[in-house]
Amino acid sequence: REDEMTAACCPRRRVVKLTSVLTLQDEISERGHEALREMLRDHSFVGCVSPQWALAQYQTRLYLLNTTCLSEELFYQILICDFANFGILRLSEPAPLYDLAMLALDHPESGWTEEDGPKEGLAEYIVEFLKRKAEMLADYFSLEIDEEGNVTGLPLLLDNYVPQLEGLPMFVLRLATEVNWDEEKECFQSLSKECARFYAIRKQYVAEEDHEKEECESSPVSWKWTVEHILYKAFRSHLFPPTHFSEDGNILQLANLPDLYKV
Amino acid sequence: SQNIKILQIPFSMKTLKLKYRKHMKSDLLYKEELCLIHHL
Repeated sequence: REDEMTAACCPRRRVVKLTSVLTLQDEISERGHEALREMLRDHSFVGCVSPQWALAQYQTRLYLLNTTCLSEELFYQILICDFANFGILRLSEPAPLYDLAMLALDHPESGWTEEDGPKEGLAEYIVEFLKRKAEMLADYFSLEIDEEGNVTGLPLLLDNYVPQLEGLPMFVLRLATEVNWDEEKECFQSLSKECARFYAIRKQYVAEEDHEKEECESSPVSWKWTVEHILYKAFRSHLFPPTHFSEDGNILQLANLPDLYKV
Repeated sequence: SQNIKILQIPFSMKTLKLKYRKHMKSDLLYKEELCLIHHL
């Protein structure tokens, strides 16, 4: 919290004294696992299995790590710890909330049924609803919505990292439906969780053809480069992994040298 | 506010719509594949 720079290498321009945010920061510290943090801090990156899974070595042990879940937790912690101090990723073209909401409602994952009423009406409601929250979203989260109901800017959470924009429609829908807008702490928590979900790297948004492009592995635009040099680098310095990661298979020990010697 | 770091990122609603619909299709195929594996 005392660092002068944020995870996105922006100068920390505001000191946050909101009890709700300070409590959420304390909760991150309380559920953190010190040994896992040490492992992440000192690991050697081995390679990507897929956009979702990667291998890392720590001391004599080899681990399989769920990059999607770890990156989601990383972005949640950045949203809470760098709260109200984000830079802005300005979209080169405004994104109409109405179109984004309609795209999301067309997706089966939205769970839309005819009983919910026409999609057009829901999309219009989402636009008006989020426009009313625009001032707070811009001030605390650098999420910019203009008066015409377009998304114009997204928070810059991590240096050199841009979220996969295919996740933007579902993010907009979930902002309106999954965030608790009534209680301050729950609002910041659920909003940060939805934003982190959007920013986490997702296998389905990495095009199939890109999986096979070995020649692009060293290019700064490839997903493999981003995973290794942006995400895992940030895991070393900015992620305090929660204890449950060692129990739910998100950080899984595959092998250790002493046992392999025996074999 | 003059200290805020602002970066411009390329975005096109037309491209997003195309990519999104493509992903939607592959998501459905993936789910059908999972159902088939489960059935087998």
